Amino acid sequence: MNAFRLAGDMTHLLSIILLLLKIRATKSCAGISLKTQELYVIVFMSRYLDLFRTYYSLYNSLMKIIFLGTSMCIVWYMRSHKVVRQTYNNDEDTFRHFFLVLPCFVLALLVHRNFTFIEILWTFSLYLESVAILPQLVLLQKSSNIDNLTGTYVFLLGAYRGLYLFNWVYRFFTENHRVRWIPWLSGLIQTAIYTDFFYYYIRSWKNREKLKLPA
Amino acid sequence: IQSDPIKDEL
Repeated sequence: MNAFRLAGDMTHLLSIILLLLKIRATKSCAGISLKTQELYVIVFMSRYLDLFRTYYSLYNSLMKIIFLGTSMCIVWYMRSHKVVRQTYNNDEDTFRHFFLVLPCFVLALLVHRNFTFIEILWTFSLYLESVAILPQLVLLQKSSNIDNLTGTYVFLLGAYRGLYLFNWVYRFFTENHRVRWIPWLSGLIQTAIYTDFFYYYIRSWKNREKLKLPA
Repeated sequence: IQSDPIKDEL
């Protein structure tokens, strides 16, 4: 464990907690894409299959349970909670996210490290996570009024994988110098997708004005 | 299974 990775995990955890608090406090999920949340449930379920098979550390197991639990909880709130579900804007959240799941799965079947069930799903989860934010970014472009909590949520979610990139550089130079193209490139693409959002988010923060993404 | 170091990441 290194500082970059711990900072990345904490940033990721903070983003999810922030979203959960926003939904619970405001009893509203306006501006949040259910599709991105569903994609993240698929990402965590396909990545954390080894949760009950391989024990790395208490931290590792605890965080996996927290990520799985909170992401499913958020989807439950947006789909089934009697008040929150009324605030979900279905016809704005239009991204056909299953167009992301299938190509990622096929790609994982073609490009992977070992052809085993666990490895294929782990690789699939990396590919899917790199594009999982797209429905949320599309929804933000349509939203005329992005509230601060939603903006901060997306910012932290994008920042966490950026910190992981530093973690991989650090581990490459300090550990076994092992090259890992699949997580590295997936993480790079994932972070690159946020650059547009990062630019407008930081600019709105500097100019103290409302966050607005160009359509 | 040879343990894959990156798998201890989240």
